[in-house]
Amino acid sequence: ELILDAAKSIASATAALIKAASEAQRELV
Amino acid sequence: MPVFHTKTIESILEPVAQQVSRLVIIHEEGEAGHEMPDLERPVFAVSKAVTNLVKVGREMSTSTDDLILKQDMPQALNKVDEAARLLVEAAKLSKIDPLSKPARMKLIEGSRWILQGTSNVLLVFDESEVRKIVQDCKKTLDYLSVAEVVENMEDLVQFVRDLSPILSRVTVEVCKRTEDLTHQIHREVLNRCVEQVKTLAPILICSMKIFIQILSQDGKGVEEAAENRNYLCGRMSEELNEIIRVLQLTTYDEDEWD
Repeated sequence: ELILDAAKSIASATAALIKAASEAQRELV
Repeated sequence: MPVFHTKTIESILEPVAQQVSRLVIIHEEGEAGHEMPDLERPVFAVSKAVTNLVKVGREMSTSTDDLILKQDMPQALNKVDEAARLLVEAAKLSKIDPLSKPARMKLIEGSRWILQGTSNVLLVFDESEVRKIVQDCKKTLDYLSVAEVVENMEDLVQFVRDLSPILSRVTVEVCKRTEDLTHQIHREVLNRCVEQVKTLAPILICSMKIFIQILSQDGKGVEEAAENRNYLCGRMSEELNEIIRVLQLTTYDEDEWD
């Protein structure tokens, strides 16, 4: 279903965003 | 206790849920008192994905006959849209001031809302899919109610012709749904009910045939034959009603089982 694919894209983009934000924080500590 | 009631939803949202928790922990540990990286690109990727979901969701709610989906989907989509806006604001604020606390708060809130909003969209969609199966179960119940008025072989042939495809579709759909559920008890109940329906269907047909044969001969024992047929029909209906009930349960209805 298209809606499932669209939700998957949001999930992976959001996970990548948070990962980028949180990993940068960790590296700086 | 699983948070998401289907494996499909779980597989989509669980990784994000973990990331959001991680972000909150980092924030609470006070490790976040450092500069935020440039979030413009990853936020743009989220916004683009959200735009696509909103488009797909709106198309779905426009074209569907399901009035509940039509009503619930736009609201769920708005939530995701709002969340994406928060993330854009977070990226803008942190670009101006990489130490901005409001930016960090917006990032956390936006991520949480994305998770909740996407979850709502998926639930609205999932509930609509369940309603389709329930509709087929109800159609099967309607066909079963005809069993009691079938009095000759010609009608029995027609009855079997009508019942078989819908019954077969229901069992396939329910089995597919069962495999996707994360709740063990719901899975077990549905599996048991489907097996019962599959077992009872040929016995019911057989009892109807016996009733017709007796009726066309001397009529001796016709009451018992009708009773047997009605009993089997009732049993099948009970199982189908139980399928309908359990299909509509989510893990949040756990209290009902206590």
